[in-house]
Amino acid sequence: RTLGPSGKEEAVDYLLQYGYLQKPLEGPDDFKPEDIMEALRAFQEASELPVSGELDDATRARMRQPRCGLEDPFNQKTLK
Amino acid sequence: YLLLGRWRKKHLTFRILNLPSTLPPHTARAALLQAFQYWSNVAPLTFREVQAGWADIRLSFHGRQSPYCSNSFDGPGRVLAHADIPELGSVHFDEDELWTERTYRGVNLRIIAAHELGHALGLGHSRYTQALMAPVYAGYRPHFKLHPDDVAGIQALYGKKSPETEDEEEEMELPTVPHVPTEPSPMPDPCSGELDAVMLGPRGKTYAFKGNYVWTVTDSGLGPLFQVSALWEGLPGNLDAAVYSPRTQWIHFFKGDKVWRYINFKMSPGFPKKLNRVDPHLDAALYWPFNKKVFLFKGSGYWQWDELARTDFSHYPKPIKGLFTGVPDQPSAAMGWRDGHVYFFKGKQYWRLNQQLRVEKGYPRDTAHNWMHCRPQTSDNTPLGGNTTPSGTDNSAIGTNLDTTSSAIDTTLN
Repeated sequence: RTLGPSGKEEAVDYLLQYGYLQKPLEGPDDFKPEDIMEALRAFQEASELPVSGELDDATRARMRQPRCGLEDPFNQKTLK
Repeated sequence: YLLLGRWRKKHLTFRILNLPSTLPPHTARAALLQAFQYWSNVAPLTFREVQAGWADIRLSFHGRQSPYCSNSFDGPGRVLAHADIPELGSVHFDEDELWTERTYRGVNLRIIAAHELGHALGLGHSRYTQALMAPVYAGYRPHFKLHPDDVAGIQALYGKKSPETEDEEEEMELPTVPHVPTEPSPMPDPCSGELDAVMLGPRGKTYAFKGNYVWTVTDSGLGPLFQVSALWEGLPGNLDAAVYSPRTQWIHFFKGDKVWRYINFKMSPGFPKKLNRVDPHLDAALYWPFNKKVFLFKGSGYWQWDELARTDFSHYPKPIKGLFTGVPDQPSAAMGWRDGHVYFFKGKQYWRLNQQLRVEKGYPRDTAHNWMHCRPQTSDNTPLGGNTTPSGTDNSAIGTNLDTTSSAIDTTLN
């Protein structure tokens, strides 16, 4: 699936796949907005992008770049 | 840098199981060999290539579907490769990428290989976007060299490469196994339709064995051919029979007067063992889910074997035709398949039996056409799928080809 204009769902998939976001062990499956923002901030910081917590174009473009399939250890909370 | 694990030894072997189709083999091999050198230049590590048998680190290319990897790839772009951390040793590349060397086009195989080897040696992803171990591919760099963070990470795991260790290391280095072509023995042609053995294996995968090679048969085509020993270490080629039992999770391979037992790809202790209660040089073996027994075949006879009980073989072998109506003597392969039918293979043909173990009408049929996705009567008899992406294969056509009511097979295969 390409990161289309909305792309929010794909972005969350990306953050989940690469370790920036972690599914809560119990409770509802969907993520709290503040968790998503924190994960986006971690991704933006690690990608040397402006850290806004918002899914902006630069962040989307970065998520589209070819990469390794292993997770990233950059979100301290999920890493812990 | 992040440390994910470490090898307990510094002299590692590696094996290149297949190569990408977008680079000449020698260029691809050189890129992979150079990738090892980045790490052995800065840490007291040595890497020795082996062409057969077990290797600590195994490099291979696969696509979206791979019977040997639970992480499928996603076509061109996005995920390029992945690797296991120590001491597992698998390194996989997405065969659908445009792997290149010495050009800005495509994806540089040498750099990505060096990155994945970093994982295989125990490094996680680096926060430095210009480091080799950064998660995102930074593109081709003509004068690429390791980033200080990469060097610090690998030396945190294995120490520094000091000049004297260098000398010492060199003396200790084992001679490289002379280079032989990556396919030391002739590759069989799946379109010959002739098989040594066939097996419905773990996770419902169908394996076909011929000579020294094994491949999987899927609804979209054939998997790449691998040497048998590359998957099941210690297993010889030219098998007599193969059978997987979901009841015990055991895979048994038979050849001559020996039997090998594996669980997945790991040989069980104490095997191979000598066959002493059934005849050597079996023809075929199958597992029949309806009575949870393994059947062994040779000539015109069969043995029924309960793996978990001491079977009384005094009344065996019994005539095949007494239980399996209409099948030929001396089958070359047999299997109980996931559609609930039993299949016997002999020469270039196969027979399908219903649940009453009676050959159904319209058999035998052509194995190459119906199982190996081979186009009949064309000069180019390459199988569909396998190393070539299936072009325009119409699954329902395959379904109808794989005889039975197409809906049954379609649902099963698809």
